[in-house]
Amino acid sequence: SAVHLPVTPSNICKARRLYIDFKDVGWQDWIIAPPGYMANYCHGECPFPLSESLNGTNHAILQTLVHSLDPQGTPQPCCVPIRLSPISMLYYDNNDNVVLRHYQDMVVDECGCR
Amino acid sequence: EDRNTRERLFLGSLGLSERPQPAGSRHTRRPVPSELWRMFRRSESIQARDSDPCTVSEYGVRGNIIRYVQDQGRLVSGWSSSCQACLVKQLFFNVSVLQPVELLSLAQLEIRLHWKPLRPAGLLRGPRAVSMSLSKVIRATLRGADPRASRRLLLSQSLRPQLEPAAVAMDLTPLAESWRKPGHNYGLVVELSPPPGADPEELTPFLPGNAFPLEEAWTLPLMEASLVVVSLNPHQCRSRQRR
Repeated sequence: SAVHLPVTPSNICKARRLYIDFKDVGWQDWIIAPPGYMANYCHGECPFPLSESLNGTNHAILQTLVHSLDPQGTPQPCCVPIRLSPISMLYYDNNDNVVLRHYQDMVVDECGCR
Repeated sequence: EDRNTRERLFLGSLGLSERPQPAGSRHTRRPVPSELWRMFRRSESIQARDSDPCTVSEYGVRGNIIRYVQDQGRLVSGWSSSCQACLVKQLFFNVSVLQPVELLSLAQLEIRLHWKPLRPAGLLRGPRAVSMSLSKVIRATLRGADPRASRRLLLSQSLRPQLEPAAVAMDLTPLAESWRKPGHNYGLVVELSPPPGADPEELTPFLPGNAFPLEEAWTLPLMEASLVVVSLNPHQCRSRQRR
């Protein structure tokens, strides 16, 4: 039931926003902060020719070329996170201790073709 | 069932074996220590995005989990007849909340003593120091045996009543590491008593209902203890070079 922000019609690889409010999953009674989590994700095509904005590696550029010549044999490159940032969560554990926990690589900031 | 399985898998990836079910409502639970709020706010700020989330700069150690483990010890003896102005309290911190995979980086004991100011004059005129000693308990005390035989002194210092809470901090990392072994955690004992040479009778603490001349009485300090535990989950903190 998380709020799906309108996904732009373009099917090109990019970061898609998805915010999950912890109330929606019934976690508000043990999570003190933050109230929700930016569960962004990467989605979309990596077509030939791979444009600059798709942050493709040389290998990905070649792979799109080969895919355009042989679609059945070689898949397109994948749309994946290329820049992520951490989040922190403040919560009560089962012993009523207050815990602050940092998580690396939790929020997708940027996507690219790999 | 499917939803519970998904939730358990998601919580597992967050390093939680199950969804915490803390007692009481959010309003009755213990308040969040201000230091933790400060750390949380700092980690939320933009510049923190580029800092390493697996180093706790406030304590200068590697770690991505900071716990304020609360004291579960009991009052061993209050103001006994032999010493009206003494207090002996056990401190027990359940460090088994750390998962076996976690590497303990720091365990810092923090004791805060709050004197209830009777009246500033009463405090300033009758500066009654309090002698505080902290000991670790190295084994269970056999019935009838002298409890002091199973204690090893860690810290002894004199504290003067003051309007601001007095804070005592001590690094107990090696000791807390030993407590992680099952059956090895006998906790600590903290004793408050009049300073050596003072007459315990004279230093009668101010207890509600006792009619003492205020300038002679002094308040017993309220004591709060917590153990700040910093640990690192290597599965969530790969020591890779940041790109």
